[in-house]
Amino acid sequence: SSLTQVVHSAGRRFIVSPVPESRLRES
Amino acid sequence: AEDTGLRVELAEEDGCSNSSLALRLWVEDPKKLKGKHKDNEAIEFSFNLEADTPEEVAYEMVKSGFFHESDSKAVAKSIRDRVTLIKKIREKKPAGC
Repeated sequence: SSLTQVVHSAGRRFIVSPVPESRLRES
Repeated sequence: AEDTGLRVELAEEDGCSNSSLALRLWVEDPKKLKGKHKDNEAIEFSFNLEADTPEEVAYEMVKSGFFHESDSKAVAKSIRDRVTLIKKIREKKPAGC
């Protein structure tokens, strides 16, 4: 989706996406 | 474990079939971090229990600009605590989960 971004660093892939609203409320 | 302000959890059910895990990390308490970071973004990554170290992943996250150098120890600790817990759970479960 347009909200997900993929970043590669030294062969490792990081997938960045918004923290689900439900999880933000939890904290 | 000491609260680092960061949360790490399994991004997918742990099938225990191999040494690779899908983990997700995000900032739970921004006040506990020293440097610049993005608050409402979760970072998903794979972690190989045999080949990877939390410090190495934390370093890559700092290099990728997700966190400031001053927080790399907190990131590594959060990953280490979660990986240690997963290993303990795996040891308790029957072979192959």
